[in-house]
Formats: sequence, C-alpha cells, structure tokens
Amino acid sequence: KETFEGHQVLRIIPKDDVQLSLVKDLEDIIEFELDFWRGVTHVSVPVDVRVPFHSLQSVKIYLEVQDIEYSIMVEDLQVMLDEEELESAARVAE
Amino acid sequence: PRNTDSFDYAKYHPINEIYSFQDMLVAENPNLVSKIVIGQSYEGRPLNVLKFSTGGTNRPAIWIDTGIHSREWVTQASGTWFAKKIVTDYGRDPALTAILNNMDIYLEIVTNPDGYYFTHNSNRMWRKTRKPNPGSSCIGVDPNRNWDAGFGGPGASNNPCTETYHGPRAHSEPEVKAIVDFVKSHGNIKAFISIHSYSQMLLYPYGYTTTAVKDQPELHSLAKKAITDLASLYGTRYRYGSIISTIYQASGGTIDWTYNQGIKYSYTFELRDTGRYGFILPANQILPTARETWLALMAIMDHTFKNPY
Repeated sequence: KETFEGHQVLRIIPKDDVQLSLVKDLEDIIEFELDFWRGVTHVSVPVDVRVPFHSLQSVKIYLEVQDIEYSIMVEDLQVMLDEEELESAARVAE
Repeated sequence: PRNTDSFDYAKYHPINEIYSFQDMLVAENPNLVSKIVIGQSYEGRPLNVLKFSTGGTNRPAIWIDTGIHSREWVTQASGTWFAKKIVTDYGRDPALTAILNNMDIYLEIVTNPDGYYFTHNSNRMWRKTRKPNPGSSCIGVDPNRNWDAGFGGPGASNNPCTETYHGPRAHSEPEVKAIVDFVKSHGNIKAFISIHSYSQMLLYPYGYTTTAVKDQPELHSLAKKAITDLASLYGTRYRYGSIISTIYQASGGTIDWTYNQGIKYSYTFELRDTGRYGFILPANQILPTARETWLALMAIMDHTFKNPY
C-alpha cells in the first residue's frame, strides 16, 4: 500500500504570465513526481500540486527563487488519509 | 446492510459494497431499476450501469456517470445517493416523475472500477485506469483524455508516467470504449453528465478548442440556472462556463466527444470542495454535496425533458 508521509499539497497562485509559464514548466520536471490536483489555468487562479517529500525542498526553492506565491494546503497528506481511514472504521463500528 | 434503506450513504464504500448496493436496489425496485453490464474493465470487473425506466422502448435518455477519476471518492458516493434518490422520489416528486414517465435515466456509479479498487487497497491518490502501457513501466491512462475529441492535442500528455496521459489511441481504454459503444448503440441520449471533483465548477464543451459550441448561449444559461439551484441549499458557490475558458485546455475529454455525437446537454461537474480537503473530502460532506448537486442535476434533466430535440 502506497503511503504519503511528508507529502504536502501546495497551493500556488501565479501572479502573471511569466509565473504561469514557470509553474507550467514544473509539470515537465518528471523527477519531482508532482501530482497536479488542480492544473495550471489562468493568472491568479490557484494551482494545487501534491509534492512528494523528496521533492519538497527543491520545489519550494524553485518557487521562492522566482518569488512565486504559494501556501501549504495540506501539511502532511498521510495524516489526512489516516484520519479518513479512522473515520470510515468508526462508522463501520457504529 | 439488508436493504438500501439501511445502507450508510454518509460514508465511503469499497467497490464490493457499491456493487451489492446496486443489486439490492434492482431487487427492491424490479419495475423501475435494472442493471446493464456495458462491458468489462481491463482487470475484468463489470461496468455496471443502472437503468431507471418506466417502460417504452429506446426512450430519450439521460446519462450520468461518476468516478471516472477513481480518487474522486465523493463522486461515487454521490452517485450511490442519486440512485436511491431517484427510486425514492419517483411518484412523489412531480418533476422527476414527469421526466421518468417520458425518459430513461442511466447511471454509471463506478466508471473506473480498477482504479477505484486500487485507491482502496494500494494508492489512495490513483486517478487513471490500471491498464499497463506497452513500452513503459508506468501504468494507466487518464480516462478523461482518451476520447476521440481533439485526441492527443494540447491539454493532455503523451507521457505514460503523467496523470493526464491520453493513451496510445482514442478509446484505447475498455472503460471508455464501453461507454462509446453504449452511447452509439443507444442513439437517443439527450443529456450526458460526467461528474468529477474537486473545484466546484459546472462545465460545458469545448475543452480542446476555443471555438464556442453552437449551443453555447443555451448551455451557459442552463448552467447558470443549475448552479443557482445548487447554491440555494447551502450557499455553495460554483463557477461555470466552457472547459477551456473556465479551467484549461483539455483534449480527448468525455463531454467534448458526447457533444460532437449530437448530445446537446453535455456537462461536467467538479464537486466540492475548492481545496481545503480536495480529493480527501471528509465523509460528513457526502450528503450535503449529493443533496445540493441533485438540485443542479434536476435543473438540467428538467430542461432536457422540456426541450426535446
């Protein structure tokens, strides 16, 4: 079973077309193994991307160097998935 | 659960429980519900479609599917609730009764069963089908990029290791081909609604081109009516418009193909939420999501019924 300890989901807000294209370029960096939950669309429209732990530092540096605004939407994905499983198990017990 | 009344709609269910729900619903409503198997998934699971019909032959029909992207669990859960809602409201709700006295409704709840099974047992984040890609170690195709509508164009990837891989050719995925064959053989489907999550949007074609569909004014105003009805329950705000103008360019998409088949009322929903939980929407939001979405579905189905073409 694949687990997601340390994976974070970042919400990126491209401010202009240059930043939009820089975020789009991220899609092509296969080794980051990024999973775009919400793809790149238009300026100021959020892009949500799941970043595996091993790529987190590189991706954040990439964004910060380009002054691309982002926030952390999910701190640790596995924590959320564990909660989902717990909740489901609790309902079954109920 | 011994029957569909005691089925727990407020939790996420594994595939076997959804399959048994479907069989229970058919057994409880033999004069209204039947199950059609339109094909098999790559791993051999049945592609079950519930048919809601009060008679007639090849009546004009409405198609609804959920779960084509397997990790979007709130959609399969909502689809299960829709199935029960239809049998509960038929004979009680005048609008739905009128629709079903003249049209059929087809509902495919687990449109990507292999992927859905995989999300419960191996990888909760899985989105695609589970068919291996020759020449690649990466598995699966994005079933919402695999349709013969701008196939392979910008807005999909030709790399099997990405989430939006369009596949080796249009309709390569059995889960997609089964719907294509069904739609073509039925020939009288008047509305096609494919349900995804998340982002809270209601979208109509096209995604693969900026060319506006010829019915754009009508689809736009119907979308506005639908999201207004949706918001009337809990105030959930949706954006709406064509795929390419509202989100991004996406080629090989489901409703672009259905619209090009002549199914005018082709829509895609992106359900809750806007990103606080994303695909991991807590189960306590299943029922409110399903209830508000139903109001939008009723707006589209009612309009389809009252505007035959």
